[in-house]
Parts: sequence; C-alpha cells; structure tokens
Amino acid sequence: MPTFAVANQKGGVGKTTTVVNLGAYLGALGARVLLVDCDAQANTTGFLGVDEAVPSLYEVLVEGVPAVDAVVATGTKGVELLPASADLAGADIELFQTGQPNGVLKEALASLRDQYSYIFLDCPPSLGVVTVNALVAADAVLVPVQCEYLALEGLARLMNTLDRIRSTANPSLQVFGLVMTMYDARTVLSSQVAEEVRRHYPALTFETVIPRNVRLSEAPSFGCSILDYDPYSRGAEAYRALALEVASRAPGL
Amino acid sequence: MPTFAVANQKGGVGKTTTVVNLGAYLGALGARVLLVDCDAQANTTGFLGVDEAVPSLYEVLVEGVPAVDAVVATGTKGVELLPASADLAGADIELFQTGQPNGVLKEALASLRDQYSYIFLDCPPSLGVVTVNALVAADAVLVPVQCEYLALEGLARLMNTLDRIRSTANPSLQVFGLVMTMYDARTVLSSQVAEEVRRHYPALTFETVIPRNVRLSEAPSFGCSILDYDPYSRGAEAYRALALEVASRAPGL
Ligand SMILES: Nc1ncnc2c1ncn2[C@@H]1O[C@H](COP(=O)(O)OP(=O)(O)OP(=O)(O)O)[C@@H](O)[C@H]1O
Ligand SMILES: Nc1ncnc2c1ncn2[C@@H]1O[C@H](COP(=O)(O)OP(=O)(O)OP(=O)(O)O)[C@@H](O)[C@H]1O
Ligand SMILES: [Mg+2]
Ligand SMILES: [Mg+2]
Repeated sequence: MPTFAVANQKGGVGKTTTVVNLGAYLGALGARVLLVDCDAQANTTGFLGVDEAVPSLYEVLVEGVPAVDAVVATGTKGVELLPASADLAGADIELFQTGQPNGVLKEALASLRDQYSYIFLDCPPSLGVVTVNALVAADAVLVPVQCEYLALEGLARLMNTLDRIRSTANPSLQVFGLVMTMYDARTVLSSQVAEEVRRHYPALTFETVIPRNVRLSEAPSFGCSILDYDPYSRGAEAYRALALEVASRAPGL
Repeated sequence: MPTFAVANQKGGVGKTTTVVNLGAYLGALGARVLLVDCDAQANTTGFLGVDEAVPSLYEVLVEGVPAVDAVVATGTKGVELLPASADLAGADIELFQTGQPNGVLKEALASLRDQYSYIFLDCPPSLGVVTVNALVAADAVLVPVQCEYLALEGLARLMNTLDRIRSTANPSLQVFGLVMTMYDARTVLSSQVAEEVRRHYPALTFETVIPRNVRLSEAPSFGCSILDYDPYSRGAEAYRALALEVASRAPGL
C-alpha cells in the first residue's frame, strides 16, 4: 500500500492542511490511513487535538521505539496518527551522528505498511535529515504548491532535490502529483501561478485545485478535519474531490 | 546599531515579506540597511531580483569569506544585501561539525555593524543551526505572527526557544516585538488570533497590523519592494507605518 511524503521546503503552503484533510476523506471512503507527523512543530498532531506525549516519532527515530507503539487513535474515522514532538528539532543532528541517517524512518515504518491503505508523511518546511528520511521512506511525493510567486520559485529546486534522492537513496521515488493550494479566484496572481505550474508539469498537476477558504484555517482550532468541521464548505468539497482523484490514481482501497 | 533577527519557525508567516518591505521603508527614511538572507530558499535574494552567486552567506559561514566581500547592492534605496544560496541547506550539519557552531554569523557580521543603521536577518522556517546563529548574532528578534490558528500554536514554543538562547548563547537577546501579518478583516479568525496575541504579549505587540493584501504577494514577481511596486496599496501603507514604529522604538537613524 502506498506511502506518500507530503513535502515542500517552502513554508506555509498547505502541507499539514493537505495531510489531515486528504487523510480524513480517504478514511471516510473506507481506507485505513496512517498520518506520520515528521515536523517538530507537531502541527498535524495539534490539528487533530492529540497531545504531544512520549513515545512520539522522536523516540521511534532516535531511541528505536517500535513505530506501532507510538501510533494513537484520532477522532477522525479511519485515521490513525504517529505523533511528533518538539524534540524532533534535534533529530537532524542526532540522526546525522548515527552515521546511517537516511533510512531510519523507512525501516521503522516497514512493519506497519501492510496494515494501512495509505500512509502520509507530513514534512517540515526544510530539506534536512528528517525530510530526507521521509523521502527515502516514501513511494511517492505529493507536493502542495501555494498559488503565490515565492512558492513557485522553490518548485524547481524541490524537483532537483527529488532527482538527487532518487539517484542516491531511493531509486523508486516518484512524484505522485502537484496540488495547487490557496487558489484565490479574485486575484490574477493565483491563475498566473497555476497556469505556470500546469505548463511546466502538465502530467503531474492534479485536476483538483484547493481554493483559499477560511473554513480550512478555522478547522484546526476545533481539533478536527474539514470533513467533521464544515463538510459543505468549498474547502471540504475540494479535499473530497482530491481524495477521489488520489484514490483513482493510487487505489489503496 | 541594532541587528534584528526576523524569525518564526512556522512557515509562510511573512518573514521574508517583512524583511524586504520594512528594510525598504527604513532605507527610504534615510537609514543604511543591510539585509542578510539566512534561508537556503534564498527568498529575500530572489525577491530583490538578485541572482544567487558566489560568495554568498554559505561561503561566509563555512569557508570564512569576509562578509563585506559578499555584500551586494540592490535596486532599493538605502538597502544592501548579503545573499543566500541553496548551499545553505547543508550548513546546519557543516557548522555543527566545526564544534563551534553558534557564534559564526555573529563574528562574521561584527566588522559590518557600524556601517549600517539596521541589519535584518531573514531566518528559515526552522530552529536549526543557521537560525540559532542568527539569534546569537542579533540584538533582538522581530517575530511576524500570521493571523491563523496554527501560527498561534507555535508562538509559545518560539518564546521558549528564545529564553533558552538567552540563557545559553546570547544573554542580551531581547524580543523587539511581534507583528501581526496577513490580517483579513473579513474573517473572525484573524481578529480572534490578533486579540489572543495582544492578550498574551501586550507590551510586545506592534500597533501596526499588516493586512492581507495581494499587492504584497505580487511585488516579488517584479523584483522590488512594495514601496517601488505599489506605494499606495494597503500593504505599503502598513509597512510604512511599521517602519515608523520601528524607527521610533529603535532609533538607528
Ligand atoms: N486552502 C486554504 N485556505 C485557507 N487557509 C489555508 C488553506 N490551506 C491552509 N491554510 C492555512 O494556511 C496556513 C498554512 O497552512 P499549513 O500550516 O497547512 O501549511 P504547511 O505547509 O504545513 O506549513 P509549514 O511549512 O509551517 O509546515 C495555516 O494557518 C492553514 O490553516
Ligand atoms: N500581508 C500579506 N498579504 C498577502 N500576501 C502576503 C502577505 N505577506 C506575505 N504574503 C505572501 O505570503 C507568502 C508567504 O510569505 P513569506 O514568504 O514572506 O513568508 P516566510 O515566513 O518568509 O515564509 P518561509 O517560512 O517559507 O520563509 C508569500 O507568497 C508572500 O508573498
Ligand atoms: Mg506543516
Ligand atoms: Mg522566508
């Protein structure tokens, strides 16, 4: 069953929002979904109302705690979570010092893979050791691309990084797709950026475009996905459509 | 003259946008301003239309090139830039391996400080070695806080980190102020978050609130600050007001 890294070194582009909401809709469609929070900010963990606790991903990566012991239930149907904690901020250096830094997460998740239809790895906004671990553990990468000029600039660099990971540590790493986020139909900039991305990466860009929708940014304060917070919002419709598109391209169900 | 780190580990909160536009208005008021791009994404560098080249901050930090040799002019009056490059992505590990990782930037900038009225350090969205270098090199921290729930969650953690830096590596590190960004007057969420921040940190929150304004996100595609792109926009007005507030609280002029 597929493991997807949701990654983009540009900050604030909708990685966490995509992991939680896409996971929730796939869970609602009957899939068993595991979300792995790889970010020391622990935003996926906080989004789902889960308190930071031990063991978290930090203990799995640095202390060898079995991943299955760190997995917790969430209030979202079909979705379980391997939570993060602030300690992950030190994991880059600590994993580097072990000498075998890049394959630790892949190994840790190996025993879990066949229990889930989908695994999503929420990456931090950097290309450090923890993100590289996620790119090595993943079968494919899902890249949220904010409809902003500065977000466009980093896309080519990210694709180069994925090429490098493919030729060094994970030969089978694919780009599963680019999903446009925070699209604001009132601005010319949004459509310019979306057009530019489709032009450069026509086969990789999802049909579904996630609109800017305040309900999406309100949901985390209620500790639940958009599906449980406001399923009739434009944001919810978009993530439902994205889940159907993902399920049709990567049947995990 | 004051050196400010503009930092927040939450991604996409307006760090780069604040560094460039605040720098531009202080330059227009007659100050000599140096912007230091400490982010491997090199967004401040790209925003100002400067091509990545050697030497950049990477060569200054890792190869000991004098900072003055890496400083370049920009098209913005009164503003010079010490550019970043993608190589900075590796600097966390490389600086760690030198054994004296945290004071390198402070030393590198020491000889430049008296040539500028203000120095702003644009930090990456992480709390890694390069960000710690910036927090050690700085006299004070300016924290952009996006008016979003997820951005609020990380604020307490950032303040704890600043306490830790103050007690270990930089005893005189102050919090210069919190500036609310991307405030959307149409949403209840924005005012709730802004109220929450003012309640927790009343003395630290700037009067000026930066509104969400598409002109701010268009400016980087023209390679210039909002002052040169659209000085009559609401975004420009807000950064002009912020510059006046900063100048009155930290007279560098
Ligand atoms: N489509 C959307 N419409 C409106 N707000 C959104 C949307 N997607 C995300 N947001 C909000 O924008 C902010 C950034 O999103 P999010 O935190 O998911 O991005 P991220 O890429 O995970 O950030 P980081 O780089 O810090 O990990 C959050 O406050 C979120 O609630
Ligand atoms: N007040 C604003 N109104 C509208 N758009 C804004 C505003 N401030 C910033 N932006 C846009 O939001 C995006 C994020 O801002 P920016 O890149 O400055 O944040 P950052 O904190 O530097 O991000 P990173 O964490 O990746 O370094 C950019 O595309 C920028 O153009
Ligand atoms: Mg995130
Ligand atoms: Mg930035």
